[in-house]
Amino acid sequence: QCIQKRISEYFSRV
Amino acid sequence: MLELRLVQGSLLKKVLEAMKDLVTDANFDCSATGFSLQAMDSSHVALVALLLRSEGFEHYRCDRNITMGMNLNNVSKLLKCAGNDDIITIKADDGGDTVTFMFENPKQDKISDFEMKLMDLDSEHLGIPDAEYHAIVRMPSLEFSRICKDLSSIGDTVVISVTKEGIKFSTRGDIGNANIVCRQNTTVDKPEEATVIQMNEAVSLTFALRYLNSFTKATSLSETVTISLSSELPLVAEYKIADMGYIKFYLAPKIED
Repeated sequence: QCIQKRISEYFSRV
Repeated sequence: MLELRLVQGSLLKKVLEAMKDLVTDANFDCSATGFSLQAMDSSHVALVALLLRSEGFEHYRCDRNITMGMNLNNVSKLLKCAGNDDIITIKADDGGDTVTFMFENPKQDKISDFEMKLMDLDSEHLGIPDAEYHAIVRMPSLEFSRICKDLSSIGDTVVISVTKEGIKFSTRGDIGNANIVCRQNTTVDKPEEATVIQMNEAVSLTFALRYLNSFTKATSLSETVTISLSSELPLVAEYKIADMGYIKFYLAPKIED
C-alpha cells in the first residue's frame, strides 16, 4: 500500500 | 505600471497550455527579475514554478513588484485568440484590478486587446532550497512524454529507478506489467537527442502517472527535459524555455505505508 505524499511535507511555506 | 512585450507570443500560449490542467488559479508575480509563477495543484501533490526572465522580453517595464491573480483557464482562452506569430503585450496599472493582453499580428494590421479582471488569491508560496540530487537525467522531452503515455495505458503509478544501467520506468496493472529502460546515449546527431545520466547514488521512487502526464503538456516548450531525483525530495521535471527561463514541475512521491 502506497501513500501519496504532499509537496508541503518537503518544502515549507515562506 | 507594468508593460511586457513578448515578440514570440507563442511561448506564452504554450506556457499556459502546459499549466492550465494542473493549476486552476495562480498568482503571477512580476518584478525586475522577470515574470514568474509558483502554484500547486488542488491536491497539493504537484507544484509548478515558471520563470520568464525580463531580458527575454523585447520591452520590460515593471515599476514596482506586482502580483496578479488569474484563472489559468481564462488566460488560456484569451491567449487562444492570439495567432502563433503574434506579438503579445501584457499591461497593468499599479493597484489596478485588471490586466490587458494585447496581440499584434506580424503585418501589424490587426491589433486586439482583451481586458481581464484580476482575482484576489491567497498565495501559498513555498521555499524551494537548492538541493543535490542523487540522479539527474536529461532526455528528449518527446521520449519522456511517450513513455508516460504508454505506461499509463497499463498502470496508474510508475517506479522510476536510476542506476548505472540507465533510467528505468516500471508499471504494473490488471493486464500485466511493463518496464522501459533508457540507457545513456550521447552518440547522437544532435545534442538534444541525447540521454545523459548523472548519478551520484542509485535512486528508485514511485509516482502517480497522471501528474507526470500532465507535466508533459510542456513538451512543445523544449526538446529536452531534465528529471532530477533524490530519495528524500520530490521529483523535478524541468523544461527550459529558450533564452527566457524555465518551467519546473515538482511531484511528491508515493511512499510505502
